[in-house]
Amino acid sequence: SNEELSEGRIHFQNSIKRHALLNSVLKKSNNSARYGINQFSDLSPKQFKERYLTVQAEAAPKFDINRPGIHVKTS
Amino acid sequence: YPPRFDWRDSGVVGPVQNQKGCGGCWAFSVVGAIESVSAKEGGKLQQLSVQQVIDCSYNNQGCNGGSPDEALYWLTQTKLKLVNQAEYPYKAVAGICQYFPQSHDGVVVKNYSAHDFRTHEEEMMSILVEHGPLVVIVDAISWQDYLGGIIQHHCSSHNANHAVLITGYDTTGEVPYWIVRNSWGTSWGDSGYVYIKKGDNMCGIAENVAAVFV
Repeated sequence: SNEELSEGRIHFQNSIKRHALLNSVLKKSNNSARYGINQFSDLSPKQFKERYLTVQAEAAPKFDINRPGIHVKTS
Repeated sequence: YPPRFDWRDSGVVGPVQNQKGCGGCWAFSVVGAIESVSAKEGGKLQQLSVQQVIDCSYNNQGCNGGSPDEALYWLTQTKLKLVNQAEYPYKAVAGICQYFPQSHDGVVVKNYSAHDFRTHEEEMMSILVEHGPLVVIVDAISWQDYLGGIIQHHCSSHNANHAVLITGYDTTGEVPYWIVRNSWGTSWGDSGYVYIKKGDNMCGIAENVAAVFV
């Protein structure tokens, strides 16, 4: 719809501003991460998070260098 | 262990997948690890069914999200045989679980480990080399705009929200980094891969690390 297109354009413009910020404050070196336009540029950060960042995180037990055996969840 | 190591060099890492509009990264990461470890243990590298895990792992929420730990727990408890992707293809939407007889060919997960390696990324390297690619959970908020290079800044470790697969590492350059396979297709990042600085728990990469045993 026109509304979705318009919204996508706004998100795209915002993403370009975001890329400029991310790239400008980086320590410049040949292997630093680069940020720019990709398939997610017309999504807002909220939409991106809702669609793609869906893991339910669980805390894992701390690795003990003295007991590096297998931890298996029991409940 | 070597200064540079990548399971892709051993031919045991499958191609980058694309989860499309389905929030099933948790299943892609787990199935990717199982494929690799199974191939490493002498089986052939085959693409296993992500859709089977999405549809059948009842303790997760299909395309609405899930936990790699829960999926691995479910796989070890049920001894479910993970079938080939061709037999249970990916649809990018959750559906009804399709059952296969125990006599059917498939890969069974015998065990898994999950640890927080926050201050032990060196040991993570040895686990990777010894056991195979590792399933990790990261904070991927800043990955929306990633094009390539080593992520060294702008990646918090406060809110793990995405599951991926570490296939290797490289400590030979100025910035040591993890080599990570994502599931957003080959047009994202560096042909579907992302590189994350090693040693600072960047993006929370060391906080929940799972190894699979088949």
